[in-house]
Amino acid sequence: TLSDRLTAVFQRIGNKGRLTEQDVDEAMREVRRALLEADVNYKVVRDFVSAVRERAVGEEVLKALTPAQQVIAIVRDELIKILGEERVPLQLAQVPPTIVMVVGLQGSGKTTHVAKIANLLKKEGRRPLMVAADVYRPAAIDQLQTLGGQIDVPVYSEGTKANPIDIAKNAVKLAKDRGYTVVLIDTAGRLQIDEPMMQEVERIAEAVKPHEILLVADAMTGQEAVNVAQEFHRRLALTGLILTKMDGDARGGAALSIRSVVGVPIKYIGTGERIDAVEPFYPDRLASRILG
Amino acid sequence: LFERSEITEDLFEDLEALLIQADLGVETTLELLDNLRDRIDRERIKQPADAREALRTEMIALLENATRNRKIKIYQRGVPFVILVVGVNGTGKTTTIAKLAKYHQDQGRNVMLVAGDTFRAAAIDQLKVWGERLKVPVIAHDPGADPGAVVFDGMQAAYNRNADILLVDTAGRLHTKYNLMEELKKIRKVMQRHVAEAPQEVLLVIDATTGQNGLVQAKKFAEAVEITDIAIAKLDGTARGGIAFAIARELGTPISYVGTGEQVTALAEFNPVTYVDALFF
Ligand SMILES: Nc1nc2c(ncn2[C@@H]2O[C@H](COP(=O)(O)OP(=O)(O)OP(=O)(O)O)[C@@H](O)[C@H]2O)c(=O)[nH]1
Ligand SMILES: Nc1nc2c(ncn2[C@@H]2O[C@H](COP(=O)(O)OP(=O)(O)OP(=O)(O)O)[C@@H](O)[C@H]2O)c(=O)[nH]1
Ligand SMILES: [Mg+2]
Ligand SMILES: [Mg+2]
Repeated sequence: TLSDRLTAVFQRIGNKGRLTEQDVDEAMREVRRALLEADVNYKVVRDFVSAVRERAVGEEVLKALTPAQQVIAIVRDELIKILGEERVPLQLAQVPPTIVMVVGLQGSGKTTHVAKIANLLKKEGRRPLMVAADVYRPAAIDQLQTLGGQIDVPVYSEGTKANPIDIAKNAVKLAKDRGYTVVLIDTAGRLQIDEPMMQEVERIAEAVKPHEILLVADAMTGQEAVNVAQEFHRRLALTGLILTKMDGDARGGAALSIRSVVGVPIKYIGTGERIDAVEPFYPDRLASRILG
Repeated sequence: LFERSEITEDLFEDLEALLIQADLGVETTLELLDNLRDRIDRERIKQPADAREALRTEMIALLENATRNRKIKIYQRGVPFVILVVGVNGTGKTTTIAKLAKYHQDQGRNVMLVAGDTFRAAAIDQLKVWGERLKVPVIAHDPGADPGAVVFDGMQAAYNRNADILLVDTAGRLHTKYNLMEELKKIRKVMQRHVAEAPQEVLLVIDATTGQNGLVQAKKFAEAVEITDIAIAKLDGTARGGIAFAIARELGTPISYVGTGEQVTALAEFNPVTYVDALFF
């Protein structure tokens, strides 16, 4: 663990009363390595480590009795600062329906999490409507409808020949007519560099003006998390992040990367395949995990 | 990057940034760059362009060491060649199966599919859509059925209908889930009981966007079911799938296929040279 490695560094340095900047450099190399191994983006690590270094070289570590633990404390503190607040709720509209749109790369967990969130809302006594706006992936609509059946939440669909923008517009109109209070739009997975697909999702957003646009990101995503998130954010103005598959053993450094470049709150953590496998976000837990 | 006039420490810093950002990981990157330094000393390399070529050949060699381990595929008459496709959730297994089905079909082989994911919503429907599009039979039970039972039926049907290739889809599963990994072992045993050689290919599908966890995935799946080949899907995105180097280096498992899109034709054989060149050379 980072803690072990830092302890080794400071033991090697020995007890000479006061640490030098070189000693801190060596410790920073371990911090950098640990974060890169946790999939934090290279450039984010560089900025992060220089912030940590500044604090470490300040009074805190040079005179500390247990410098390794002091460095860990600074790193954890800086991580939590970036990871943001815990339990930031879904923004509900003043006048219903609240419109939520979910976007992200292929296979990240969008469809599953639309259902998980719909289920949470239903348990809170709200009236969710899920919208099948992925007309491309084979059986994507079936998938959402099957999940809808499992949680007894209706799914609006116009089949695979319809245009996702019309589907979204019509779903919102139906929600207003029938009194659904939250509309959750599931979109197709797409690459952030796929121009026509990015335009599609921009046009859906333009058409229905979502109150929440959530990027769904896989916890095991590597270095590209930053570029993906930045592009989705640039084109859509994201309002939140869902980090999925956190029940695996990926360290989840992508979350730190995305938070530091995009800054939107992490609203949900996906912790399994079942409908109830979703949790609120706790920054200290994710910080521990990233630290390993 | 290699346009400079001399080799400086800056070059190594930039190379490190490039390799790490391609998801090669710290350890693999440091090893490649250490080897590069050795070669630069030994061969008295002075020009950055020559350093570039040295790194390029080193990276290709690393991958080729693993590609060399690729088992020769022997398609025996009357014995279905069974391909078991595995991997964590959402990596592209089902889509890769469709692509492989098309590939084998184009080679004139009789292909059948087995809907071994009996868990995820509409997984069976998804495979059936591909089956209809390719005019390839899909053996399936109802959702919730025992995957071992579907696989057993699939093996049986492959024999009865003289299928040359049997592609078996499985549910995505995290390698950290003991029961799910045991289920996978059981599926493999069902096949072996039916045909000693089966599965002749066990294909792990990895998502190109996956970071360091990809190495853990490869290790854990190999421990459970002896992976014979790896496919890296979604290489049409901006992620480079650099964990392939760590996998080649630590496990020697060959990368055999790359997925380059969502269409059924978007599959290519992995070529270490074009793959390395696409990275940044
Ligand atoms: N273990 C685990 N699996 C998850 C989680 N979220 C989603 N999955 C699984 O990940 C796979 C992909 O989920 P989907 O919801 O189909 O992903 P998607 O983003 O809608 O995929 P596309 O529509 O193809 O882009 C499925 O096997 C899900 O069951 C999670 O939090 N944990
Ligand atoms: N861009 C791109 N998308 C791909 C590629 N391969 C698969 N996909 C997409 O990735 C998503 C997931 O693909 P699936 O084939 O359902 O993945 P899976 O591994 O079977 O998923 P689970 O069964 O839920 O674990 C779908 O949206 C596919 O279209 C690829 O090579 N490139
Ligand atoms: Mg989906
Ligand atoms: Mg599948």
